[in-house]
Amino acid sequence: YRLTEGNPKWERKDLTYRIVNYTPDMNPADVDKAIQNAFKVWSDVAPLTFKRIYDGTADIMMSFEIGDHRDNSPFDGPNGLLAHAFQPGNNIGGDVHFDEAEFWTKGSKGYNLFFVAAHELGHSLGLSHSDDPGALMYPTYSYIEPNEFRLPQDDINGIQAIYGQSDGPIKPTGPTTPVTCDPKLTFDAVATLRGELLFFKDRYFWRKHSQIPEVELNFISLLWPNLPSGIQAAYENVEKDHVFLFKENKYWVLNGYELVYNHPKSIYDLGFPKNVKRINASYSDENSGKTYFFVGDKYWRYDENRQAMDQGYPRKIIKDFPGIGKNVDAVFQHDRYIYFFIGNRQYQFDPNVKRVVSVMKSNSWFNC
Amino acid sequence: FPVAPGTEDEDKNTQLVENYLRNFYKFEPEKQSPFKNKNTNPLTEKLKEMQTFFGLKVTGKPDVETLEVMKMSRCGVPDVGQ
Repeated sequence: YRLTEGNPKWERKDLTYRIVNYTPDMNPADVDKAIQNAFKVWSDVAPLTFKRIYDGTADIMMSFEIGDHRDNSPFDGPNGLLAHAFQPGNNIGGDVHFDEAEFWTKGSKGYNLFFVAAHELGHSLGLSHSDDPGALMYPTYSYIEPNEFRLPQDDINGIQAIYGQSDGPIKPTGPTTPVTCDPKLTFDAVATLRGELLFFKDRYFWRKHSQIPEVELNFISLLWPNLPSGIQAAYENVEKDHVFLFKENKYWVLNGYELVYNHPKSIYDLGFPKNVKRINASYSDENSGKTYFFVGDKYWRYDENRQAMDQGYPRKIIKDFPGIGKNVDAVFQHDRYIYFFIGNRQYQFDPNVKRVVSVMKSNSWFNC
Repeated sequence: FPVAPGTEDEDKNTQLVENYLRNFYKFEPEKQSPFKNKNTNPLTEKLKEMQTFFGLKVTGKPDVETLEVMKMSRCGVPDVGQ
């Protein structure tokens, strides 16, 4: 996190805000709710209260403005600049302006007002932009399902550096951005996609191409706003050019980078019994057309040609994959090996000799 | 004379880079001293600052990744100072 130059802050902890006008894009009640939730993001983690007033001058005046609105920081039409806010202080200090030329929403279409408001309020309270790509105070916009939003730890550290900890008995903590070369790095799921490797973790994924040394960390929502965070298993069916992504008892299908269906399908359509609530890991063997699903200490085998589960499954993982215990985090096949991820370790398994031939760090693909 | 292919795009990108650095990284080319060391290009230095902030490869050049980040929707508050 970074504090605004000169460390400006509000001297009072009980601040007022006023919504000066509304956008025609949204129902006024939804605007009120988005703004209220944005304030709550900060009042939950710092000893600050925000009271709404309806007349007169509030500490934080929030308005929708268009083009040059006479504050020396004109807006630029759709996209580009979305909003801005002023550091703590009198008059225009603390005020938040949203670009009315944007399409504001309470969901994933256009720009989500809650996120933008929460980010701008960070400036109103004295925070500058963070260089942590997972932080709310990172300068570029990215969408997260509002119900899944938790204020990242970087922002909590920032606001508490200015105002101290919240008065409540429970000290809130937030998610941290994964570090590519962290030796303790674990993954939720790994899959190939047209020659690239995708490593999923929380609301992020890394893209790695075997010919390119650099690895790229992105938000899942950057490419797929309709996908949830926390993908639990993934595999590529090279034949059909599909990538399957699993979370809980649902799955989504990609064709290249495009979602094939707008809505997820049920894993029970694949033939899983109802007592299977989620899949830990999966990979597909393109030579045999068999897909392997790992759940707890067992695995299922699915025939992609017949589109049905093979008979005689589930079987114990340890029986057919000696050296691989239970709770596989992620798995994928590359060349003649299968790579199992368990915690911060990666097991290179040779299916021909049926044994683990090498144990590596989970992030060995990232050239750390 | 006809405009050479690509020139228009290059001009647009140059404008994008200058505007971006002006808005968010205090880039003020008109304020550069004529006596300043000619070996350091202020635009390159500002680009490096921006690339470091966003965790990009620090080249000092407006490469594809850098231009992609500059085209992303964002907050209008500068990344450095006020």
